[in-house]
Amino acid sequence: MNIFRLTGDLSHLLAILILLWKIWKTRSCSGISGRSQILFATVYTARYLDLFTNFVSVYNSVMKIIFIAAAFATLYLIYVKFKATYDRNHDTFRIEFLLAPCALLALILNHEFTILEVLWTFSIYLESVAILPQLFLVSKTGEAETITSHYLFALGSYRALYLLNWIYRYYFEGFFDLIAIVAGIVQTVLYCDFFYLYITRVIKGRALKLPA
Amino acid sequence: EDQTRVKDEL
Repeated sequence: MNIFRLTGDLSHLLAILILLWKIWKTRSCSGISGRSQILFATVYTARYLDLFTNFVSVYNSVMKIIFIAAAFATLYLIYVKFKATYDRNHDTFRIEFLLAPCALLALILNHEFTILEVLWTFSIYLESVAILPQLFLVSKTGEAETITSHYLFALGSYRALYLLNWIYRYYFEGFFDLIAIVAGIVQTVLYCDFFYLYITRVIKGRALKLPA
Repeated sequence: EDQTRVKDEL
């Protein structure tokens, strides 16, 4: 565990909690893509099946359980409890166009052709693009609430910090996982446009509105 | 020894 990895995990945890808190506090999931949340729930479920087969540490297991529980709690809030506030008319990104290629790629490019390994690989590929429906929703409405942009910033930072963690681990531990690194780069690049807007607008106290 | 099998990352 190095500082990049730890801050990455905390940033990830913070993102998930900000989202739950925002929906709960405002009693509304407006501006949040339920489709991205379906993809994230799929990602955690596919990746953390090793909770049943492999024990790494208490930290590892607790974080995994929190991520899975929070993902399904978020889905419950969006699709059941605060269903009336869900922005379904704007949340129209076709997730099958992400799910199918990721599944296919996981079957072809993986470390080992076993069920758990292919599911892990699928989750890595899917996570890298899972935010697209959310970014699509923001671009469609042309704006995001400030709390939603904090959520996106924390979520995007997490994989960027993991990239630093992988650079660190490569130099100091000789560790590298090409699948995770390439997917992590793709994931981080997808946020770049958003990071720019966040830094130039939200931090200066303005609302995140896309340039017309 | 394949180090990628030890999945300590989240």
